[in-house]
Amino acid sequence: ALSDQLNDTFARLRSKGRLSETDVDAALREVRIALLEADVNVSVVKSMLARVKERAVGAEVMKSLTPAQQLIKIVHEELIVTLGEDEAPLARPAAPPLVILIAGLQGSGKTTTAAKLARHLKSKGRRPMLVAADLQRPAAIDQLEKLGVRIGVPVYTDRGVKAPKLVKGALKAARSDSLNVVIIDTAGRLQIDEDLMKELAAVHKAADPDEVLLVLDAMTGQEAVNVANGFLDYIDLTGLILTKLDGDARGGAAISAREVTGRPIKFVGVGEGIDDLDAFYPERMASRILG
Amino acid sequence: SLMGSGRLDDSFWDDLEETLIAADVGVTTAAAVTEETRSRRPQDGAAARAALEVALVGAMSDEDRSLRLIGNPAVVLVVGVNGTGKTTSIAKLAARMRADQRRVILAAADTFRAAADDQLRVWADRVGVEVVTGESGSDPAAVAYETYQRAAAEGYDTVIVDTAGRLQSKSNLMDELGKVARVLRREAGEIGEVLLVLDGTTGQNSIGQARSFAEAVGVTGIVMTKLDGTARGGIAVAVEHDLGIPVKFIGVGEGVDDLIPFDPTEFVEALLE
Ligand SMILES: Nc1nc2c(ncn2[C@@H]2O[C@H](COP(=O)(O)OP(=O)(O)OP(=O)(O)O)[C@@H](O)[C@H]2O)c(=O)[nH]1
Ligand SMILES: Nc1nc2c(ncn2[C@@H]2O[C@H](COP(=O)(O)OP(=O)(O)OP(=O)(O)O)[C@@H](O)[C@H]2O)c(=O)[nH]1
Ligand SMILES: [Mg+2]
Ligand SMILES: [Mg+2]
Repeated sequence: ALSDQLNDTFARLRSKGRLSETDVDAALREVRIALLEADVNVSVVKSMLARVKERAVGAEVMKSLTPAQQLIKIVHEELIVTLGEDEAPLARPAAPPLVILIAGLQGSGKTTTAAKLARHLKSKGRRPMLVAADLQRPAAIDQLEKLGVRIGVPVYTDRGVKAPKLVKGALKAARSDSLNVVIIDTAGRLQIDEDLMKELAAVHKAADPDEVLLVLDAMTGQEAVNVANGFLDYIDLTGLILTKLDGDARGGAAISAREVTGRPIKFVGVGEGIDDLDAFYPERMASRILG
Repeated sequence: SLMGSGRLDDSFWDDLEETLIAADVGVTTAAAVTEETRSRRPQDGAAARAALEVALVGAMSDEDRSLRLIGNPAVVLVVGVNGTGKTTSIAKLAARMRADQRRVILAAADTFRAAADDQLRVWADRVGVEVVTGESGSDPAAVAYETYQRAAAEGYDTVIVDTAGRLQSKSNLMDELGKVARVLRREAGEIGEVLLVLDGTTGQNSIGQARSFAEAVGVTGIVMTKLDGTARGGIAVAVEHDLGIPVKFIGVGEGVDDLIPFDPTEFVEALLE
């Protein structure tokens, strides 16, 4: 583990009482490797370690800790600060419905997450509607419809119009049926696909959403920065959802996405089941990333 | 930039290593390849880049990159974690094979995920191939078996088996996959090609995925998808180098023609752009 490696590093140095710059530089080389192996973006690692160094050099080593532990404590805290708050709540609009727009790369888990959110909010006494606005992927509408049946949530569909018009129709239907949450599933897309990003912006305009959630696969690599930035440019994100955290990916993409968007991670996906949606815990995530 | 004609000092090599890391090559592989290139003492930036390309291509697999279609019917088993592009890649492969005059039948052995069979059926109709589906929640090995039997009986020469996405850390799901493979091997004698589909945007976890799937069912080839995005798929270098499994195709879009044979030289050039 990183703490053992750092203990070795520090054992070879002569630090006593305070962390010297040489000690810190040597140790940060190890930390850098750990964070990169965890898929934190290389530029993000640079700026994060610069911050850590500033706090660490000259820092007093607490009596109960080894120098290695003291440094890891600083890194851990820095990760937690970057990962942001837990319990970031969903928006509460002045008038119903709460409109949630779901977006992200292909295969990230949007459709499954949309259904999980609907299930979660229904269990809290809300009356959700799912909107099948992915008109592109084969059987995407069927997928959302089947999930809707499973959880007893209506799914708005319209195979005859484009996504922005469909969303307008969905909002109208939600209001007339007194449904107070509208969750819009969209087609996966590349952040560099201008046509599809413009379409997403049009869907965003039609929906006028209270929440715009980027669904990001926890195993995403270095491109998490570009992906998060790309989506942020076209639609003003309000939050992130990290999926497939039930796997063994370290999840450094969370750090990257948080660093560049500043938006809170509102939920995490922890399985394929309809109940597999959890709250986000920054301390747990920080430990996971550090390894 | 890698072509800069400045002197090849530490910062040049650090930048080079950082370019590789940013392409998901991985910090260990990036360091090793950079070190090897540096040790050849290239004269300038251009020579360094050329040497780096040689080092990267040299690190990759020597295995045959063509599709291994063995037996009649030949069996291709497609596996991988959730959402990587297995079902879509199968549609693309089926289209290629059909253009090659092969008689293809698909097994919709993802009996778990909502509308997985619907999705494969839409693709099968578009491509003009047959598909065998099973009851939702039924045994995927049974669908694979049924499809193989039908292929043998009705003169299909190729069976492509779609399976449910599964995270490699889930041992019960990996066991389930093992059973699908066992049944196919029992019927066919061998599975000519087991394709692991890796998402090109995934980072270091792809190595663990490749190891686990190789262990569970044996992997003969990789399809790396979504390289039409900004991800450069550098992890392919480590997967090929550490495990010896060749990338056979890359996915470059959501359309049926968006699958191209993998070329290590082109791939490495794109990596360094
Ligand atoms: N293990 C696990 N699998 C997940 C999770 N979230 C989604 N999945 C799976 O990931 C795969 C992709 O999920 P989808 O919901 O279809 O993804 P999507 O983003 O809607 O995909 P596109 O619409 O094609 O862009 C499916 O197999 C899901 O069951 C999760 O938290 N854990
Ligand atoms: N841009 C791009 N998208 C792709 C590519 N390959 C697949 N996709 C998309 O990725 C998403 C997931 O593809 P699927 O074929 O459903 O993936 P899967 O591995 O079968 O997913 P599960 O069965 O749920 O595990 C779909 O939206 C596909 O259109 C590719 O090469 N490029
Ligand atoms: Mg979807
Ligand atoms: Mg599939």
